[in-house]
Amino acid sequence: GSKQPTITRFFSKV
Amino acid sequence: MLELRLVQGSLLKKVLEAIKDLVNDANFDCSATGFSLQAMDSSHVALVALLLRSEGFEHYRCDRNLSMGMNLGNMAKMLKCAGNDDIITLKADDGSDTVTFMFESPTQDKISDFEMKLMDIDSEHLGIPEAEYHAIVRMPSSEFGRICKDLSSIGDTVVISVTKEGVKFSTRGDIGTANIVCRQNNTVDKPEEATIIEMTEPVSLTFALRYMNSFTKATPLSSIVTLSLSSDLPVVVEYKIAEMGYIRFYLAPKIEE
Repeated sequence: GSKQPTITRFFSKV
Repeated sequence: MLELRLVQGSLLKKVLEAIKDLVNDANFDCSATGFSLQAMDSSHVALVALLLRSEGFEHYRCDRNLSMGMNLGNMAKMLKCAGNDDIITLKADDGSDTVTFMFESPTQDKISDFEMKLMDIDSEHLGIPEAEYHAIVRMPSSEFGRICKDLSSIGDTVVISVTKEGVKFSTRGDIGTANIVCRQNNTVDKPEEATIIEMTEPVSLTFALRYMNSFTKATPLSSIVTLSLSSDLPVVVEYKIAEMGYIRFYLAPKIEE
């Protein structure tokens, strides 16, 4: 199976 | 005081049609640079970044940086009332909790005002780092839209693989599998029909087709789409907005467990 990570895993809050 | 006059009002109509199903509420940020938006979908899997540069407006007045929270569904409803050839002007007074959309017909014989309530939105602004992408694919946006639509009738995910030979879109589902290969082709008569691949190393990533299909709602904004791919980075699906800016969609790749 595959998992869908969120975009916040790659881009951090500013 | 904010006053933005966009002669090609249809651009703003198309922008809203492109993002209203992906994002419910968002802050539009207005500064000397332009009119912009950054927002995630409700599940925080995809992000949209829009920029309409100030130079692209016939008149652009923004006395101080302003963030206006809007419900995109409601904004789209109002913009649907503008004709495709209408000039659209956005107006807001300092401290006001409303924004006014003014539509002018090209012959100036019909002028409409629509006032919409603004909303307070707590939104997280994400820093998007500059990245060197392993592969950049530039192709006709209509072709990309067709591929995403076709594959979504067979499977839920698309594997996008780029090699020097071309870009392959693959899916699999209960009824079978599908592979579509688009070869590099820059010898066509019209540049908007070319498929061009810039690649430093082969890359293969898996994405949810539901989101890809949602991004292709931006197809009317540009005849060309650019896909930027790197291992372990969100894909960037970019539609340039002629002489004004861009709409970029970021989607996190699926990870094998």
